Amino acid sequence: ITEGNPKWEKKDLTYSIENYTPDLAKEDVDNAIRKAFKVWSDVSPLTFTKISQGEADIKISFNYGDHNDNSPFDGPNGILAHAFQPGPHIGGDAHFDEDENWTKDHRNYNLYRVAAHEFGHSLGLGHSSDIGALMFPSYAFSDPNDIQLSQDDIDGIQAIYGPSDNVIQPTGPTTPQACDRKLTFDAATTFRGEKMFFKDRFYLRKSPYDSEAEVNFISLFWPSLPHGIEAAHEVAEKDIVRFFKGNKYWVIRGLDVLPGYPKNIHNTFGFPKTVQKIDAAFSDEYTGKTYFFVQNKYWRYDEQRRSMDADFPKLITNDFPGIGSKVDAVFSDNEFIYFFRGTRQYKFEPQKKRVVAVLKSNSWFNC
Amino acid sequence: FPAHLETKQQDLEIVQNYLEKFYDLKTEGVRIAKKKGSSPVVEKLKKMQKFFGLKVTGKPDDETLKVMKQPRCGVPDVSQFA
Repeated sequence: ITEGNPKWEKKDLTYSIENYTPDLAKEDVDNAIRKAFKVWSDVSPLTFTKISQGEADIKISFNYGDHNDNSPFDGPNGILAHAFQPGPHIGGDAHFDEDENWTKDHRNYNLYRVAAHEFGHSLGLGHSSDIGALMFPSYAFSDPNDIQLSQDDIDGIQAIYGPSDNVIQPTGPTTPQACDRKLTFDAATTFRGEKMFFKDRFYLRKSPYDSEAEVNFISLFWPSLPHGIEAAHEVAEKDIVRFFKGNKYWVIRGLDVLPGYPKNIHNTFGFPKTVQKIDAAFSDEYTGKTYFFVQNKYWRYDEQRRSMDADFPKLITNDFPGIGSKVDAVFSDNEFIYFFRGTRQYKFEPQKKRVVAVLKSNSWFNC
Repeated sequence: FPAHLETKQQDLEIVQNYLEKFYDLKTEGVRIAKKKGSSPVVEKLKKMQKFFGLKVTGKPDDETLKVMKQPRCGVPDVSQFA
């Protein structure tokens, strides 16, 4: 919340678009601005009405360089926009740098995304240090059609204006914290000597050279991957990582998602149609086998022959005793297999077929 | 200013401008070269690194510079927008 807790004393606010960027059609600008206000009206008692006559509470304009508000823009990139806290005259107004290229899609910079952030300031919010929040100061783009406020954004706006008038109060996602004792993972994999864990829209990355985990959006590395990856595994020999969601998979090498993906898991790996998702997967670099965990069974795929081994699937409990009948995530590292289920992690020694340690899921993050 | 030896002059300017704009670093009295640990730049840098979830070193390391070069909103992270 902005220092001094500035706020609008009324719930029904007006806005006006003072001028239009030539980068987009007029109706696209109108649409982006309307949607950006809706992001906030959906979670608060506020309403926003566009007016074309009289002085609006929130005036929106596109400006080049010095535009006489003591905060000149800096040309392309850098500062994209700014907005003023609630108040009379310039208060609440949002200015967009006309030196940027404004878009309605994934290209830099998506007007809807930036406007939704700026209107947070217009309503009295400051910047959030939560990387998953809309009010985080850096531009991070994900889905052009779906801006999801985080719980941090919702808590902020409702602290100023109270809860939404909706019977069912809106909620938003929270950003995973490496040292959260309740942290669980959707997927995990080794990646060029590092470990990567996946949760919702985020990855948590643990490098051997850094004692702390890095948390950021999956889209930062791989913009075309979906949220909520369900399984991932590295084939180190091929320098690739496969990501799975539903019956589709993607292959990445470094920062590149290889062309031609997503593909269907049934065609490539030979899963029967009854398998609709993979829970977890890892590759054994010594044998060239990849293990897929699906419900209470596992399958084994030969990376050289490119086919599923015979006599599979088998029951997880028979060959991996002690880890339970279902897993969330798994990877192999230094001759041990690490299975994750809920907040627990099982360090498994495959030679002796036994669990040698039960750890917290976030034990890799030096909490 | 205990900058990494390889930090370029241009990067130092980016750091100073960024901290002035977004972390309320006062230009007056700030000298780029100050004895280690006593510079207001270091304190502001630590504040910025903590805010962005970076390793808090007080030095303009690569990760910090990377964040500073990202496109962003012009409203400061600390103090009011005047």
